Amino acid sequence: MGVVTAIANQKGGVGKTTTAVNLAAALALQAKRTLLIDLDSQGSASSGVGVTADSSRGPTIYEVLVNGVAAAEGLRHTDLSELDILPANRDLAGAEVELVNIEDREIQLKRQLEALRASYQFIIIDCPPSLGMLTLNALCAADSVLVPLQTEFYALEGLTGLLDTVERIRAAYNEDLLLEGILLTMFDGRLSLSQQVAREVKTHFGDKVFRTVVPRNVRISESPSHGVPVLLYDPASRGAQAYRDVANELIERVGKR
Amino acid sequence: MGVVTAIANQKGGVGKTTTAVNLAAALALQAKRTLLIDLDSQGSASSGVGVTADSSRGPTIYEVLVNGVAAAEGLRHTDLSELDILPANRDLAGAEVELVNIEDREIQLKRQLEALRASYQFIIIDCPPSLGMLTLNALCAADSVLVPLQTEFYALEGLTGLLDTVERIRAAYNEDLLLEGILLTMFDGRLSLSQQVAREVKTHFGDKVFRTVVPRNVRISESPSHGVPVLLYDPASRGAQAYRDVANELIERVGKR
Ligand SMILES: Nc1ncnc2c1ncn2[C@@H]1O[C@H](COP(=O)(O)OP(=O)(O)OP(=O)(O)O)[C@@H](O)[C@H]1O
Ligand SMILES: Nc1ncnc2c1ncn2[C@@H]1O[C@H](COP(=O)(O)OP(=O)(O)OP(=O)(O)O)[C@@H](O)[C@H]1O
Ligand SMILES: [Mg+2]
Ligand SMILES: [Mg+2]
Repeated sequence: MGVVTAIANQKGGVGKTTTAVNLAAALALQAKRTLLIDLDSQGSASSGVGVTADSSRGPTIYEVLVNGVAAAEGLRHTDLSELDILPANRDLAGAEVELVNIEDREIQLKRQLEALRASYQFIIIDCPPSLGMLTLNALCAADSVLVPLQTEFYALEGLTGLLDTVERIRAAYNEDLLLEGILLTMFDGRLSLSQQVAREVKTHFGDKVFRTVVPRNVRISESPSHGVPVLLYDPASRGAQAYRDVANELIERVGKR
Repeated sequence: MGVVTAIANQKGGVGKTTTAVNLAAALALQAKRTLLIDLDSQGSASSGVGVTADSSRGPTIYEVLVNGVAAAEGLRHTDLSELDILPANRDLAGAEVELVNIEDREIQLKRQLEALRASYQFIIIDCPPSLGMLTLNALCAADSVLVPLQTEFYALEGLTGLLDTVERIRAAYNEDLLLEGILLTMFDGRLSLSQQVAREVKTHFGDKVFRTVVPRNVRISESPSHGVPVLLYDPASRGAQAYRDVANELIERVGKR
């Protein structure tokens, strides 16, 4: 049965999409059947794997969540044989409000994923930068949550709020929800701020912090403009290596459960 | 009468809070009476000017929007004599959902600002990374919207969607809403990606792009950990100079209206 991991942090620009896309790609390159779910109306994860989620070519996550279309009908293939995506486009922006008045609004995604768990070993969900209905759906559907954390002050400041929210969701909706871990991203070893934030997080959260630290690496930020994960754009880059390490660590952490 | 400018972009981490805090500070240092409104439940703008929005010390923007408390009661002073703030804290996270079922939900902020316009020359609103109820309130209350844009691919991809939304809001709710301009942020001249994105934006949007380009500058990202704008933390830095230039350009653009 597939493991569902939500990539979430309400702080914007911390590397959620970059982590979701490249972690999913690294798992697929290790021959793990993987599904990437794009839950952000910006549709960055979709374009990050070269999929334009034009509604004329089939349902997107919006139709699955709000109109009850079966998730299997929205699945698209990617350049990687073991990676599929359930894409998003701007329509999803309406879902935050439309879901508010639907019965069982917070478990729409969970219900849809039950049918898919048997077909994938890993299901990775890219969340938008908020703690609204869409992220709530992801956290109710997930077995664990992986929190990318940019090594900057504002990102660190928002961390305790996020972990409190995860706790509240575990208590109210999803008692099995685990914190998979905190992943330090965009780390620049030359900056004392980066070092300071990394040190503080490791001190407070110990082995909840992934051993792998993703460095700031321009090849990572170039790859989406080519519509491919950095694992394919520049497999020899430090960025690609870091996400291969993240995938290995996730497999190891899941194996120990 | 004060000019109201919303700092908005649904893409996360593009420099909205950094721009709101430092632009407001630069205006205040030019002796312009300025009010900064924090509309993000992360409360980054509040902590960026050293204000901890503990509800026990008075109402925050949450009480103003959802409970109808007069905005004047939530105003706090900052280290700068000409800069006040209407702060936010985590309570605001509930407002996205709570506002949905309130009558005239999109003009709650607009109504509250009418009373304040006479006391300030500039009112700057820091928006969260979404196009939900809070950003809608900001765009309905604003005379203009300033769009910070990180010189990266994902940020560029989301720009047309945002400008479409601004157009829709002008047509449906606020016919006077202007695009103040697009401000390029975190520009790193050594990276071809940065140069490419900057070139593309200038080609498509011409004089809608601020002449000032804010460089990536570590003093900017260090200043919030000291609770002060970069204008006070390191006035001689390239980051502080850039935001003084942004303030001058805003004053010039407003003057030409
Ligand atoms: N390790 C890295 N090195 C260099 N650039 C990076 C790295 N990780 C992410 N980026 C770039 O930083 C920007 C922000 O990353 P990303 O969009 O993945 O964050 P996000 O948390 O998904 O943002 P949002 O909150 O808008 O969803 C992107 O332009 C991305 O290409
Ligand atoms: N010009 C710059 N140079 C260096 N760092 C910057 C610059 N502008 C912003 N930053 C840093 O980048 C990060 C993102 O900026 P900021 O938080 O202002 O973006 P935002 O759009 O407000 O994010 P959110 O979408 O979460 O509200 C912060 O850690 C900030 O300190
Ligand atoms: Mg994202
Ligand atoms: Mg912000």
